[in-house]
Amino acid sequence: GLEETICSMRTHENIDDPARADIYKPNLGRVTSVNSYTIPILQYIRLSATRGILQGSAMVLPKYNMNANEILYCTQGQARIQVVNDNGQNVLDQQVQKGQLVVIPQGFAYVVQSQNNFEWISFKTNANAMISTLAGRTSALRALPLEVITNAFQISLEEARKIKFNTLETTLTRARGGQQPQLIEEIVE
Amino acid sequence: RQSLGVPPQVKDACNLDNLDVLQPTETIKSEAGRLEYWDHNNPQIRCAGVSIARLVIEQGGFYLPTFFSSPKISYVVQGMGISGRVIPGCAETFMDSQPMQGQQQGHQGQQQGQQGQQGQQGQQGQQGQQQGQQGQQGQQGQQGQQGQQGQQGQQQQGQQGFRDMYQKVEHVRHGDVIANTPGSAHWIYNTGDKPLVIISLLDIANYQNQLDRNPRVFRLAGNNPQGGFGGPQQQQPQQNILNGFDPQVIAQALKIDVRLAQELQNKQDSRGNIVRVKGPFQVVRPPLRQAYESEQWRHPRGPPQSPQDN
Repeated sequence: GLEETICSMRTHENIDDPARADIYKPNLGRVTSVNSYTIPILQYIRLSATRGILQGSAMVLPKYNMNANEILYCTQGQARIQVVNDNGQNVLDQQVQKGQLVVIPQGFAYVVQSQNNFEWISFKTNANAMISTLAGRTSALRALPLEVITNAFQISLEEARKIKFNTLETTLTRARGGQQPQLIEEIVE
Repeated sequence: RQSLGVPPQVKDACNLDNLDVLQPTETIKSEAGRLEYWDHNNPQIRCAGVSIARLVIEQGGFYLPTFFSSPKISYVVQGMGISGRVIPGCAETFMDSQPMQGQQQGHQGQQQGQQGQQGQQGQQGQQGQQQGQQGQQGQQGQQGQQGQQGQQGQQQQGQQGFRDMYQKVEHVRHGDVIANTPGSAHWIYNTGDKPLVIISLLDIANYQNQLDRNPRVFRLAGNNPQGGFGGPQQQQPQQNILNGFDPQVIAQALKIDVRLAQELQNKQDSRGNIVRVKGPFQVVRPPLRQAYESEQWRHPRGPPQSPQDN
């Protein structure tokens, strides 16, 4: 803004402070982002960053970057990461450990499953990087009419309803098998 | 574009000694329509840094949810339909309040139905102040329902009296220009009685496309054995984005069983990217009364019915 000239612009922000988390779920983990709204100077270099910490077997719901490439660098622990390209082919399905990185191109869907306290930092090539999740309360499937889902996947209305409404979380969930009932206190939005 | 520092490979593609009229070079057929595109490696098209395609959706055809890594602008050449798009983080503001089977048909159901209807009508702005107050009610109601949903899970939905809710659905018709941002999935259904023809330009040299200069299409659903849009190198079959995941992971993410997760991958589906909808396409949409009155005015059928129709 006007009150900041380039000389006095802030150039750093600590995103490791738990109190600063943008997304937080007890016993699952937290995610903190920094973008041009957080530090205006990022607008000039068109870059942003996201810090993630997963506990136990937590999972980041499948998603894709809408307007950025992502470089995901592991700072702690280990996770299984799968990446799918525009042809629907699996282009990566590996474990990522401390000190390793993965390139996730724009639009490629990916999922991160922590195997033991996975921590990472992601750099994104857009000052206002946006994601679109494929599961969960704000997902693409949730935004589609049931009629679209039944016709697109040739499934019944009831099945479409399950796909659309079963997952209530937005970003982080616990990777458990199938349809176990979920305790409400785990759903902290 | 050169002054903007166009990447070298595009730069040397600009030998424009003579131009010529271009026809589509490839066609991808689907169950209820086809996709025709011009080869984006053609020097003239490559110099412009774009990729162009024509989408033809037959009557009752449905173009499956798709998104691109580049911005897109389209023009509706012929026909009419409805289109929806996914903008992450936006609320599901369209609510289908048709009563469900087995659902309580009592007063409470009616009241919610009306409230739902009014909510929708509210969006048409027909009821003024009252709408504002009802809109608020609608939102509270919706949140109330969300809250209930969270606590009692899916089996409660039948009693809550709404069938579905989703993001905005719009009417499209010939003459419309449609803009799509990268990463925002959209779908189109032909509601007219003739083919819906849409010509689209994908701006692959736009800075918002962070990938290479090939048009990349991402499908949320469907499977096309004939391959994807984008010239010869895309001839391998194009599957939907869920196809590449381990079904177990999809099942965990969506909290469904693995069999249903496998169905989402459309592995057995060879209908292509434009499928035929069997039976009514029950997606709630606002009425289109004003537009079509003016339409009839422009194309009067038979003698004027009343003096003001002259």
